[in-house]
Amino acid sequence: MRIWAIANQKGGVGKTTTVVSLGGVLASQGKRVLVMDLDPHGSLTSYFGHDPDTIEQSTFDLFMHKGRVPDGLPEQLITATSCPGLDLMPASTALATLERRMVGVDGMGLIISKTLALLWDQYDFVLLDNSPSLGVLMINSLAASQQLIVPVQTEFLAIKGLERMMHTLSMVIRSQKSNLQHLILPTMFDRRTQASLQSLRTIKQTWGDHVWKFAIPVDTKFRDASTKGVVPSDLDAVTHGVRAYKKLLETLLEKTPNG
Amino acid sequence: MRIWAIANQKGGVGKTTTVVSLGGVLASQGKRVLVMDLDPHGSLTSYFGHDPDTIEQSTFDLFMHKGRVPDGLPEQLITATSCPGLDLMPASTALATLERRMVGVDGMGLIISKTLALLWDQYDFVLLDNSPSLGVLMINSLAASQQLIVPVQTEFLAIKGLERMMHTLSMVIRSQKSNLQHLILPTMFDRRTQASLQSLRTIKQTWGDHVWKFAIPVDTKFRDASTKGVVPSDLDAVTHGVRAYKKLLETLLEKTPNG
Ligand SMILES: Nc1ncnc2c1ncn2[C@@H]1O[C@H](COP(=O)(O)OP(=O)(O)OP(=O)(O)O)[C@@H](O)[C@H]1O
Ligand SMILES: Nc1ncnc2c1ncn2[C@@H]1O[C@H](COP(=O)(O)OP(=O)(O)OP(=O)(O)O)[C@@H](O)[C@H]1O
Ligand SMILES: [Mg+2]
Ligand SMILES: [Mg+2]
Repeated sequence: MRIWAIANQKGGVGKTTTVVSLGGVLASQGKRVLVMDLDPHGSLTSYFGHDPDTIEQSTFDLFMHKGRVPDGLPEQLITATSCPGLDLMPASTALATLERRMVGVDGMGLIISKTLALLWDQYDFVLLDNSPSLGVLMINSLAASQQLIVPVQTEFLAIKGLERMMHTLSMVIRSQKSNLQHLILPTMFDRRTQASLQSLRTIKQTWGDHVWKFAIPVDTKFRDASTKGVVPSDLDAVTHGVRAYKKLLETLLEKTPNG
Repeated sequence: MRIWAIANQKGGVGKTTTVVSLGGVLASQGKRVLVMDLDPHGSLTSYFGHDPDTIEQSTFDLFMHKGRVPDGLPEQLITATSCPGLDLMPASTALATLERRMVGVDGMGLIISKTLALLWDQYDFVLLDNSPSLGVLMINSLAASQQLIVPVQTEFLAIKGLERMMHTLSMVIRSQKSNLQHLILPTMFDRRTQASLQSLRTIKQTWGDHVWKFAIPVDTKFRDASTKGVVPSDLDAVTHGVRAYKKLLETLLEKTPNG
């Protein structure tokens, strides 16, 4: 099983879009894929037509057993999506209460790792969608994953947010003694504007090898796909955006050891 | 003094862009304008070339006097910007620690109101930029303002975030017994895509009179302006985006009583 976390503390940079795009392409290649929504806002859950405010079974349930994950519970929380081969473990807005509930409780950083250990032979790939903030959910996500993908818009204001994310990452890696790989993914790249070109250059100069050599272009089809509740590759497999995510997948598959 | 808060719990919807666009147009019309950054990520502060990680004087200082705001302190925290007539009270990343520091301390919801009372005759307009999350800073911002502007992207996933923001707003209004007006501002509208058109229709159907009758179009000049650290109207006063914000200002000036 390969486990990839998609995270950035800045909002609106393309995290959920990256999860559904990569997940959809992997499923179309015959892989068994699970996408998990760890964002209390539940964009990934809404994307596939569920309501995070009223959903009964969600990733929230994993945290209600004093740090243990009962056998069989993860399977109960999983549902199919509009994309064959792609399953979802949805989020509930109740996740927003976790921070307060977990103050002072030990061992709550490994819940997602324990969950995925129980699903080890059922999925080839697991993609974790995160909220734009640092907390117990993000810690769980980074602890559970082998590869971190950090989408960042190619614009000036987003670069500051990237510094913050990298700072957080190095703190978490030191405290967990893990060797989590990370790849910075330039998104919403618009080669017509100076701002986009300049920002991309700055990102590459600052973060060197950790930046993907290409960029995901601006593509209006992503919004169309989210309105229809289908993964972008099912809407149109040859648009610029989807083709870029297919190229990204090639890079990621070279990087990640077999899991 | 007219006090407008710009807020939405969803990230990346155009809050900071709305603050600098409206602020810039008001300053070009000869008004004395203050923009305040209440976002620990400090996008508005970075926009004007300051570093929220290292800045010494910021909105954070307002909260360090046990609920009082000493005479003369607000003026010390204000700095000029690249736009004549537009001043900034910057943010520090230390604002992120406020939530923990304020647990159990009473009367911390009126710090911004008290600050603006001390500046009452120095500015005609104050625009409050907020972070994409609910906490003591947002409560302060809503308590201090007369008009709330809620930018929302014209896309499916953003509509769910809008419901959450409206839910929060009605809770806060009830608890503060205020009659805060609110206007929903459709942003990043792209009339070429079905998704944008459909989302705009849904937003108008659901929120009726509280939605501005027009929309801010997608315009690449906003990114260019933020890279250069100038307000959009100083970069190019006739682009689609700036013209739309000028129209928005006309609507807002009709709505807001003299302050
Ligand atoms: N390459 C792209 N081109 C055009 N639009 C894009 C692209 N990637 C994402 N978007 C759009 O940008 C918006 C934000 O994307 P998305 O929801 O994936 O970001 P996010 O980081 O998950 O946001 P949040 O922090 O709220 O979870 C969506 O409307 C999405 O359709
Ligand atoms: N109408 C528009 N057309 C095109 N791009 C836009 C428009 N409005 C905002 N943007 C761009 O979208 C990005 C996000 O905007 P902005 O930073 O203002 O959002 P925000 O809601 O303040 O984000 P945060 O939640 O991180 O504070 C920026 O790159 C900005 O330049
Ligand atoms: Mg998301
Ligand atoms: Mg902002």
